[in-house]
Amino acid sequence: MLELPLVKGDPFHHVMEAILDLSDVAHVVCTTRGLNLLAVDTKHLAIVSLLFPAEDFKGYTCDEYISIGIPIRDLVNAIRCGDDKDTITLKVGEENFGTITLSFVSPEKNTVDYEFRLVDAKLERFRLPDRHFLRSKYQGSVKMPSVEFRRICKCLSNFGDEYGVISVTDEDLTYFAKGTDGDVYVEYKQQEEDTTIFKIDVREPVRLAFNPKYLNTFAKVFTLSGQVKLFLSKTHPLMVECKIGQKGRIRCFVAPKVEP
Amino acid sequence: VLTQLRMEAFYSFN
Repeated sequence: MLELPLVKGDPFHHVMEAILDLSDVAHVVCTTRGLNLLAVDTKHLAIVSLLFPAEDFKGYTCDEYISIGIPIRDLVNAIRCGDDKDTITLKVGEENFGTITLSFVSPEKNTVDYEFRLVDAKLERFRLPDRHFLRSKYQGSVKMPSVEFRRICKCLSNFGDEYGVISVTDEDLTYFAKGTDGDVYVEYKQQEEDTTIFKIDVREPVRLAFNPKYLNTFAKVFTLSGQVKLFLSKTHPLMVECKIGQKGRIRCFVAPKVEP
Repeated sequence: VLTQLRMEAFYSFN
């Protein structure tokens, strides 16, 4: 049995809204310890992963291992129909296995229940490597304010929706996008006196080409947290991470473009 | 011209 309490605008809802146009199904694994959501876009160019420990999820109840595929559009449409003041609970029970129920209860105790079919998640199941493996693959990381990151992603995506580059050295971080009528180039210098807001940490310089559209899609999710951390690699997808609550986190991966 | 890699190049899909 699983019960997920949701609120309009919470991280779970935010992630679902963000990936609405990229993917049809969110793969959710729930245990007594918490929830893990993974979604990959239909072209397999981007992945989003949400980890929500049970202690950060007020009212979370799960007494067994549950792996389900949630139809994103159905869920988002239902949440959009609800009122901001509604208490929303996503339920997967033993008696109605194969379906999810989304219950909305108003402050006056009026209720609306949506029931929809789960999607077979086995077809699209994939595995992300663990944190230690990931860390070993990245030559550089940059911590920066999420609002600033979102502004840049928007700017890059507006300019060129196909070709963007992030470069990092131990002195600066640069973003570049190529548009049809011009280019945009953004540079951040590492300030020695203040590394709490902006901090570069590189083993060697990295330059990574990617499609800015995907980064822009995810960037709004990261404003749920004050700061984002970018992980750059010469051989692996760009990874962007932010913390949610005490121990939760969101990670997004964007596949690189490389020389043939 | 750059080649766009897909996630299969990095992570295992069943």
